[in-house]
Amino acid sequence: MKQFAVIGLGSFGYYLCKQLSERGHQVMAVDRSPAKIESVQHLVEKAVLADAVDKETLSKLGMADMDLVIVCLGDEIDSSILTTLYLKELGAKEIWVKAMTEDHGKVLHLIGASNVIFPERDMAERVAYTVSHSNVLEHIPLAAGHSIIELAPPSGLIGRTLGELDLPRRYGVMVLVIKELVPENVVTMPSGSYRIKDSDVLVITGRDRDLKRLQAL
Amino acid sequence: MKQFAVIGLGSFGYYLCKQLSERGHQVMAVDRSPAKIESVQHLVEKAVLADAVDKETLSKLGMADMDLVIVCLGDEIDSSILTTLYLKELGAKEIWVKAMTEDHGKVLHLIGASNVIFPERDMAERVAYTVSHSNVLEHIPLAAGHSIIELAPPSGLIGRTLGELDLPRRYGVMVLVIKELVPENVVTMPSGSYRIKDSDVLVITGRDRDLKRLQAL
Ligand SMILES: Nc1ncnc2c1ncn2[C@@H]1O[C@H](COP(=O)(O)OP(=O)(O)OP(=O)(O)O)[C@@H](O)[C@H]1O
Ligand SMILES: Nc1ncnc2c1ncn2[C@@H]1O[C@H](COP(=O)(O)OP(=O)(O)OP(=O)(O)O)[C@@H](O)[C@H]1O
Repeated sequence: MKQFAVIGLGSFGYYLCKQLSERGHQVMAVDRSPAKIESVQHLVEKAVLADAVDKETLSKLGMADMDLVIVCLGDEIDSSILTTLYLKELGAKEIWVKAMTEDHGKVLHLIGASNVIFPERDMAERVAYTVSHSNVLEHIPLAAGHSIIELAPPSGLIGRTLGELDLPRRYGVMVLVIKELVPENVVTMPSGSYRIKDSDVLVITGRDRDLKRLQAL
Repeated sequence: MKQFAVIGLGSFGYYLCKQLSERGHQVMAVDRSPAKIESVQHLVEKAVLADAVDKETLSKLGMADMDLVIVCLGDEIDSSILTTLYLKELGAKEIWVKAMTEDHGKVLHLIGASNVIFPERDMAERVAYTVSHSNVLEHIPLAAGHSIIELAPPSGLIGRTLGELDLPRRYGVMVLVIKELVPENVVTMPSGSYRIKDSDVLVITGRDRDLKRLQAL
């Protein structure tokens, strides 16, 4: 079990408190809004009404003992920057910060954030990819040039078996999971005899250019 | 090329405008803040200064012609609810809405949102999983009980080849990609002769309980 501090109870901070507590960790929540502190009292071990940009107050909260401190203070870029600076000076070992923009992120890295998080930017990229490729329902980048996509089957695949199609050899892509809709079922590592239906959702991985070729079938 | 409307230029809305325009789509941005409209002028085809909760104004913007309208109006839950209602009444075919909380999401579904998006909640879940499992650097749920994780190699795997370990047969998991750090390189669909180093990052898929067993090695 680990000790976390979550500073700032916007949507991200709130869900962090909930998720971490549900997993059995000790969570200290910090926010300057009484209503926000009230909303997490039943979830976390300790909820502190405080101004994160007040180094004096911050120094009394035992930040150096935390396994990880997560700063998610919203629009006020200078608040998250100052808070990160103070946490670094107070000996916090690991500091993750939610950034509003990429420039904000660069500054945070420079002043000591171990990790910078972009929930909205990352989701915007996933949405933009998905809506740009018909049939693609979800896109997850894995590594440079290599992704996982959830794909409604291109017409050239419908009614064919995975064995006939031999996707790894002919296209360099692998079907990891097939989500069947009627009835609802998940087939993991499907076999060669699996016959693709138009209602299936194929979860496929491979190089981006190979995934693109597949979509054209 | 498709036509999109993005209503609300917070971080998510801004990155959507950027990402969709970069992919060559036509984007109409709507916001009531002149500064926000100013910030996207160079990115989008059309930037409209307007109050989204004014049905009269909304009716003049051709929402029924959009392939997709994305509503991301932030904290004011009633604003996104009313805007979604009006868009539905004005004939918008596909409406995706960024929700603040799950209850907000339920209401949005009921009044006509085709899809509800939770960037902060989803990122909070990924962070919570990652910090709860030592060695796990990233966690992506694929389907019920089945995920992809990025894993620093457990001690029992270091120095062994993939062929010796035979992970698919012995653990039911598959290594999709190995990210090497020294020097930086990405090995996609690695072969059986690949020998795991402690500096590698393994991108592995399988059932959650099998991934858990692997982490214990
Ligand atoms: N100096 C500060 N000290 C303590 N709490 C602060 C300080 N400044 C802002 N906060 C709190 O941080 C939270 C930020 O929430 P807000 O919704 O503005 O941020 P956000 O990062 O955009 O949120 P979301 O996670 O919803 O996208 C608020 O609860 C606010 O009370
Ligand atoms: N009624 C409205 N009509 C038009 N624009 C609006 C209206 N209400 C809010 N907005 C705009 O929506 C945007 C919402 O941004 P805000 O950062 O508050 O939202 P958010 O969804 O929390 O953002 P983020 O994507 O950064 O998490 C602002 O630019 C604001 O001007």
